[in-house]
Amino acid sequence: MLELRLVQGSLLKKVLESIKELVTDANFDCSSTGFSLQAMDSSHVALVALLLRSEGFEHYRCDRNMSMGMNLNNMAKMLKCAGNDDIITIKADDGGDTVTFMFESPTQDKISDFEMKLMDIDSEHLGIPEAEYHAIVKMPSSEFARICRDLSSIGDTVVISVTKEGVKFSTKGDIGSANIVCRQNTSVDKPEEATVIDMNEPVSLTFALRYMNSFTKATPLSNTVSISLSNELPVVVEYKIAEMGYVRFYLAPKIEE
Amino acid sequence: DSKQSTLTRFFKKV
Repeated sequence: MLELRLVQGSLLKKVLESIKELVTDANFDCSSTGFSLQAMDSSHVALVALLLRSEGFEHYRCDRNMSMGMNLNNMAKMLKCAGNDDIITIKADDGGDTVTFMFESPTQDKISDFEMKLMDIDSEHLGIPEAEYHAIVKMPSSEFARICRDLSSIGDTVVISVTKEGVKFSTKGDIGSANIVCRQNTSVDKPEEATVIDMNEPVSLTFALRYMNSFTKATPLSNTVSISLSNELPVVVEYKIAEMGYVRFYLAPKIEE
Repeated sequence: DSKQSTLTRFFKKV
């Protein structure tokens, strides 16, 4: 038996909106640690890893580890029926083939339940080792989204370069080229508006903007985003989910032939 | 020109 009660139900709505473009079907794994997911896009270029820790739920009951295959578009359709202030409870029976989403209005005067069919998904799980990154850039998530959107009107790829001068986002296309440099600025009024660059070694990597733009669908989840870069590794774009966990996106770089 | 790599080049399947 599984029963997870999330008071801030809007978080789950935002999580689904942030990943449903990248991944069609995925297994949600439920254990004593929390509610999690790891899934790759169909071309195996990008991966999403989600963790909502059990402590973040008001009530968390998971009698034994469960993996529930869901179509994310269908799940998003159901969660769209929850109000932004609603409490969402996820319920499932061991070995059952459905999951129920229960929505409670804050005043408890409207209670809805939506039952969704589960599916069998053969998903490939990747082992992602802990890594020391050459550079980690933390910046306002809205600024990162703006940069990705702006550059994708000029080119298809972005070169992200970190030096002691700052972080540079560059693109080239048929109509011309663009460079956006963000310098470290820790003297802003609010910490979430700061750009912080933690660099051990200069790094420069090229990525497809289409995927970066898809990742920025997670912007409503967090005021800040952290971008971890190493010359030999996929980039990690992480949005922290307040007091609960994270959504991390991994993207394989473009490599010179 | 650069070519898109895939994640399985970097991470092992488990």
